[in-house]
Amino acid sequence: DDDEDTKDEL
Amino acid sequence: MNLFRLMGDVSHVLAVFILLAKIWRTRSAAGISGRSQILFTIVYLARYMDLFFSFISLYNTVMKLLFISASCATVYLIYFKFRATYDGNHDTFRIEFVLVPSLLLAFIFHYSMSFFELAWSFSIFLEAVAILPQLFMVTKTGEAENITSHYLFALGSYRALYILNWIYRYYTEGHFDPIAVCAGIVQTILYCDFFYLYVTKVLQGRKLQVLP
Repeated sequence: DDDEDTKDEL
Repeated sequence: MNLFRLMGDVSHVLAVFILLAKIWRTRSAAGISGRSQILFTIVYLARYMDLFFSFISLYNTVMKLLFISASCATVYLIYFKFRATYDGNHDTFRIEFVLVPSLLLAFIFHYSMSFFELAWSFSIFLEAVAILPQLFMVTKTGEAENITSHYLFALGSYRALYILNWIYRYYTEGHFDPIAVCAGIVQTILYCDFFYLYVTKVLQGRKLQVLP
């Protein structure tokens, strides 16, 4: 989940 | 997604299009550092490899594809289509001085020791310093055209707005990404000098000139 958060940014 | 993040992305897209439009409409790449544009292309290619194996949102995918294609198009225009106008003599910043340290930093600071995570870290560090050849070129020629200044302002604002987004996310979600935040702060600091000149000169209708 935390990983997803990070990769959501460009 | 919060307002700062959205404004940051809008600013980023704006920067990319200002540059492409400037080169296309003036049929000239004068004053633009091809080396910075190559570095940005490397940044996007390294960071957005996750396009192949993870889907986050349509917005995310479209933006990633947009940044990759726009940066490739910019490099093509500078080095091929309008090559005759490219000011290579003034674009002399040694890119290995930013590529090698970014790679080393990625091996030291990363979230896991996988190829994609290393590439992601590398791209974050490289992005922070990718504008150096362009800033070096402006210093060397002593001036920048107004459209180039607008491009630099939009591009610098993007990461500054991301910092506000990270502060907001830290307080609302407890989200904190130390690699992106540290690199983002360095990236924004590099533009500070330029921001000052932009506000004191370009916005008052004068051309940006760097004092010798």
